[in-house]
Amino acid sequence: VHLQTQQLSIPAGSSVQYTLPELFFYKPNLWWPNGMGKQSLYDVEITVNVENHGESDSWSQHFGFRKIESYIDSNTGGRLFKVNGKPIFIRGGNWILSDGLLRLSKKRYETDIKFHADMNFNMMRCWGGGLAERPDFYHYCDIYGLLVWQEFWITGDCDGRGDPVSNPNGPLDHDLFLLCARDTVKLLRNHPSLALWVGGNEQVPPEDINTALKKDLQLHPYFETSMDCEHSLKDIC
Amino acid sequence: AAVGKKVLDAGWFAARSTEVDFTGVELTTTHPPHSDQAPWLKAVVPGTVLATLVKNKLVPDPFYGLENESILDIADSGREYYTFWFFTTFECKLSTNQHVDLNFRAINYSAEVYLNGHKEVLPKGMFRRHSIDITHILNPDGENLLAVLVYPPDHPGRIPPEGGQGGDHEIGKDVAAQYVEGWDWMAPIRDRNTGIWDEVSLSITGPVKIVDPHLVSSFFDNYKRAYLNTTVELVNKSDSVAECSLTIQVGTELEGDVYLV
Repeated sequence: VHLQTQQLSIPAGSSVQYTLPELFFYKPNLWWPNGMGKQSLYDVEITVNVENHGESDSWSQHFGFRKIESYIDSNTGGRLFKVNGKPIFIRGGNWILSDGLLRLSKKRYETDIKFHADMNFNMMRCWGGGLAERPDFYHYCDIYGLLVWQEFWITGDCDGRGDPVSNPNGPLDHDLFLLCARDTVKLLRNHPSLALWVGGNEQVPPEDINTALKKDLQLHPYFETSMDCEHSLKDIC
Repeated sequence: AAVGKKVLDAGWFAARSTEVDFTGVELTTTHPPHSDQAPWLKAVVPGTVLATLVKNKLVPDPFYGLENESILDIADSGREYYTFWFFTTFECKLSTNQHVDLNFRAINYSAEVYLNGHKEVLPKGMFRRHSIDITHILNPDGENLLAVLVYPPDHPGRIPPEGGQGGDHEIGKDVAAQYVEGWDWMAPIRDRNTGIWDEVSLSITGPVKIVDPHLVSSFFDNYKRAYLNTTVELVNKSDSVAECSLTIQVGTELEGDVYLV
């Protein structure tokens, strides 16, 4: 178990964004996609206690240590994926949604997703005409090792490539689209199975939306660099 | 009330808005509905309006045979036909310096919330969460009346006779699932998935609330050295400075023959 506590004061009626000092792990159990290794998951629990009150709130989530990279291969034009530095051959399935009346249940999700894992899939592609899938969907993809390609709500047919061509500039309210996209990213971003956000199906979102999404979804530079050199493995050991 | 999340997924009723003569304020104060009185039905929450109508056998299940053809499409019925009230009650008694939020993880497409006679508007958008601080509008006796009026997408569209992918594409004007107008693999959904389609919950906290933690792992030395970076938003809902201690604990499931003593 890794445990760390920080003290901080929060002014009345306000909110603060706080980054805890990072936790160091030596050779953590890594999360691997279906067929490449174990889906090791850690339990992360965050608790805030307030002086003269006691426990005020807590939050917990399964978390998997993994690094997912993908890029367009110049030879084939296809997108190549790597997980924890190892190339992976994607065996993916199209996913629209569990039920057209949105009777979405944990039991249904577990059954559907385990079925795909048993079929030896290692990716689910959530199609842009369907849903931003729910936390329960991602929970079982975490458990069964199915990477998730999650599209935002743009399709060629409805956004500028249908016949007749319709909505060439996508949805009427771009600010609303970005508000929904940002909130969806916050809802889903901690799941190890989440591998790729995609603008839409067979269509690039309108320029302003696409630019904003690309900017918002970049990893913050703070996380790109290794710690100062004193944290070398030798010292830690 | 215990700190934590309480899911509200039982004891919901629903009724077509055009068949209810009371306002949201009246429904949540002087005239709360009773489940066995028409036009109120047992409701599926989370779920859609059509899921509730199918459950109450007021329409056939659209996934059998050509039953979907016998269900009135929103293009012909008008949006008000699928604009529904959802109602429930819940208990909640807070101790001093406790706070409670009412959370909707997703609504399609917009809604008005009434709690004990107070109104809040939930703005449009199928893929966004809503959270309302209801600490100061709870009933003192602990019994609370909640009514939600849910509106369909603004542009439900009309399905052309030849069908096609995305029907007449009107749904693309909204920020909502587009398959609901029908696709090459799917018949149109008559209510366009209108409803409280994801979890409704209460989150009870002390003066400080944790919001949307962000966990980021970074790796070095060929995955031997890893760091877990955690950023949280902390909201102090009280009217005095909160001296906090924030704790993060990361543990692994016990595996195999390892037992905790």
